[in-house]
Order: sequence, then structure tokens, then C-alpha cells
Amino acid sequence: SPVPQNKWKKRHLSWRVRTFPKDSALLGRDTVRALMYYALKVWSDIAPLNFHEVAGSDADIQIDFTKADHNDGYPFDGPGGTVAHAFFPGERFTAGDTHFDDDEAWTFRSPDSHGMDLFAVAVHEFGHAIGLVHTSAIESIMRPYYQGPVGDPLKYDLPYEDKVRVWQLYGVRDSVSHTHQPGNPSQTAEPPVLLDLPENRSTVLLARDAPDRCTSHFDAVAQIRGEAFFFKGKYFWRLTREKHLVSLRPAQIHRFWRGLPNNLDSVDAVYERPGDHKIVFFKGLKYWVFKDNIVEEGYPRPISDFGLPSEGVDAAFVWLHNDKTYFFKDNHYWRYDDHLRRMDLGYPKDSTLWKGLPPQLDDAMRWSDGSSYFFKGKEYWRVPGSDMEVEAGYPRLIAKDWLLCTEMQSDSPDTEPKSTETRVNVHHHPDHAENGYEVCSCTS
Amino acid sequence: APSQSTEQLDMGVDWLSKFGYLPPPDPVTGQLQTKEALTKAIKAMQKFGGLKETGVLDQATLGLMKTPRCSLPDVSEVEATAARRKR
Repeated sequence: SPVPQNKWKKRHLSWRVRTFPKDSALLGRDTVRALMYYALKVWSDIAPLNFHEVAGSDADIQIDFTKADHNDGYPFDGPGGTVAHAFFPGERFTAGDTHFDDDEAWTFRSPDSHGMDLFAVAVHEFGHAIGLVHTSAIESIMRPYYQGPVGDPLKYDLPYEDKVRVWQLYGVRDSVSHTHQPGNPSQTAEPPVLLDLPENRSTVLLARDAPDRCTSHFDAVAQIRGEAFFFKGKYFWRLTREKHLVSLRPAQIHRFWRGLPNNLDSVDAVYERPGDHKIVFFKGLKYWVFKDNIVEEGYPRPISDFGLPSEGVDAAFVWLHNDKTYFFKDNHYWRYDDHLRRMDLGYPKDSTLWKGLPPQLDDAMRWSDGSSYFFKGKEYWRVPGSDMEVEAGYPRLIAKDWLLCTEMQSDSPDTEPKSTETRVNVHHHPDHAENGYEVCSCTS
Repeated sequence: APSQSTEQLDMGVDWLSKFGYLPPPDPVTGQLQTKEALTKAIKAMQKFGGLKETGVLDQATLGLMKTPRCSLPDVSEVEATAARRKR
């Protein structure tokens, strides 16, 4: 007896997150919306469906975080048990509506033990919302049981089983090869890097709060892959190995370092870990580990993992001399062995042992000349080689020596390069401009 | 026979009804589930869940029943009705 197929007659479907998780310390509203966006996109990438977010109450797919009995015949049952459901397409006014149990610990990019991966569950539920029923196929996202996180939402690819079933309902989206099966090399290029949600773009383009590199005190400075990164607020500047500023305009931290919380407004310290070359970001009592520019699962974690005090860190850098990681906080410093993943005995010590350095540093980094550089306010200090004493002639101005500013110069984010920047030639490459972003390179 | 507590059995019956493996109990007649229907339902659930089809509420089966999951039934009302009609 064939099961009647429930499917949408229209192909353009609106969606809206009507209610958000009550305890959204880890999952902010923007993150929840972004996860819904990507979970829907999983389906619209392969089938001729188009989802768009709306603000009103007439969305085809209303998304709610609710708990217990919420008057739809599918009461939730607290943590565990049933975690979500969605209504199949049809004539009911609730068709497509998707409900998540607000009693679950919803997570994103966290280990399985920390809770329920919202993206994984959302992909499953939106499968129902467009008409798919449960299946027993092991490889399917439509298995009824929660199977843990499914990885990066930007890279998630539906199992072939699910693709076939959604193609049976809606057909194949143009540009999608329905003959591509697991094991066959892909006939299409890698999916493009996904844009952020449309509503985030305006903040990128305006960048009214972008700081001035020539007058800023920096939150963090790090040598990463041989290049220098200067972090300030939500932005950073990048210098090549030859100390050439990649752009006069700062880049947004969140657009490059993927996975930091959206509400993170600055970082305290950053360093590239010796050994595995992963990049560690510190903010307050938490830290994140990045593999390249993607955050690892399971972060943030407390800095107590390092044996650091509960006040956070001012500075972190790896001393070339011994490949050990040094943390500074106020008037103290610690030495950490990243290879053994433990703090060396006998620390903290008084930071005055580093002669000539000020207390309460902004950050520090090593550089390819073999020296260590320490930054505070508008100034920096150089400590050559294995010395523990600042070289004569320091401090010097960060802006002048690192960020290609002349003295007395200031540039606002909207200011075009001025004639005072005689050391910088700015070449615009309009052919590289995408989505309204200006792309340029600087040589000195 | 493996020992099953009454609570486990009740939980199992509720679970099987909730997710479409057993017809929901009739509130008017107080319809009871037959042992045969229960065994078949357990086997169907085990097959769907990728477990060995024993027809018994063993630990693996009870464990799967406690696994977090989607609220929607595995066997739709239409499928269940069609199967019953066929029988």
C-alpha cells in the first residue's frame, strides 16, 4: 500500500525562528538563526526549493523552542527522550512548523557529551518539514534516533540515501548531479564558501566601529604561520612575513576566524602552538583552539586547563629560544610546555625578571628575526634572542614600525589612503572585489 | 524467559505505541495488546533500529528506547492501518 507523499506545492518557502532557547548562553540568537539557515540550505542545495527568512507571523516554517505540552499533540518530555519534531507539508496551518525541546542542552561545535547538536537535529526535522519520513537506513539523517553532531554546517553533505528520497519528492536542483554517489569523485567543484546570513552583511560593509590602526592600543598580537596579526576589538590587521601590511583596512575577526562566538567583542591573547601549530585564542577565563582558521570542536574551555590563574592572561608567546610558551598576567609570568601539555614547575615568577618590560602587557609575540616583542599601549619592546632584557632604544611606536603610520597620522575606516602615507602604495584590484567588499594589497 | 519488570514492560508498550509500532490503546474498550502483537512490534522496532530481532525487550532494545530521538512515529498511521487491513 503506497504511502501518500506529502510535499509542498510551492517551491519558495519562508521561515522564521519565532521563539529561541531560553538558556542561550552558548547559542545566541544569531547562531540559532544561522544554524537554521544552514540546516535548510542542506536541502535546498540539492532540491529545487528556496528558503528565505521572514520577520512576520506568516512564515511557512515557524520554528519554536518550547517545552512539555505545547498543544500540538506531541508533548516534550524534558531532557532526553523526544527532542524535536516537525509537521509534514499539507493543508494544516502548522504544516512545516518545527519544534525543538527547550529542555535539551542545545549545542553547536561541542563534544557529543555536552548536549544535543542543534544543526544535526535541525537537518533531520527540516527533512520532515519538506515531507520526508523516518527511515531505518544507517547512513540516513532521517533515522529517528539522535546520532550526535554531523560536523561543520558549512561542509555538511547529505547522505546519498536522503538525496534520493528528496529528489523523488521534488526532483533534482539544476547544477546538481544526481548520479554522483559516495565513492565517486565529485563532478562539481567544491561548494563555494558560504556567505554569512544576509542580515550580517550590512555590519560588514559599514564597519563604523572599525578602529584606527595608527592610534590603537592592541588587544592581542601574534605571529601565526610566520605572519603578524594585530587584534583590536572585533578586527585585526595582518602583516606578511616581510612586514608588509596586507590591507590598510582591518578585517573582521569573525569573518576569518570561524567559530568564535558572535558576541565576542575582543580577544586577550593569541599564539600559535608549537608542535601541532594550532592557534589558541584567549578571552577572559576561556580559550579556543583553531585548526587553521576553523575552531576545533569542544571549545571554549577554561584556561584552568593550562594551570593558569582565574584572572585570565594578558600575553602569550612562544620563546624561540626554548620552544616554551610564556603567559603573562599583571606582574607575573608562567612557563608552559605545550609538548607535554603542562605548566613547568616553579611558576609563576615575577615578571620583573624580564628586565625593562612594563607590567600588564597587552600581548607578546616572537618574530622571525629571533627576537621576542612585547606590546603595551602604543609602544613595543624588543628582547633579542635568549636574552631576558629589553634591547636599548626601546620602547618604540607600534604604529610607526609595524602598521605603516607616520607620526601624527590617523586614518579613520572611511578614509582613503592619504598622501602622508608616502611609504605605502595601494593597488586596487577591482577584479577581485566580491559582494561589495573592496580588495586591495599594499606594498612598501 | 528474560525477566522484565512491569515498569519496563509498560514503558516498552508506551514507547511502541507512541512511535507507531503498536496501535494506540482504545480508551473506550480498554483494548489490551496481545503477546503476539507485542512480540511483532518489538521485532519491527528492533529491525528498524538495526538491532537483532529477538522480539524481547532486552537491554539493547530498552537502551535504544531511551536514546534521544525525534517525536514523530517511525511507522505512520497510514502504513499501520494498511498493514492491519492486509492481515
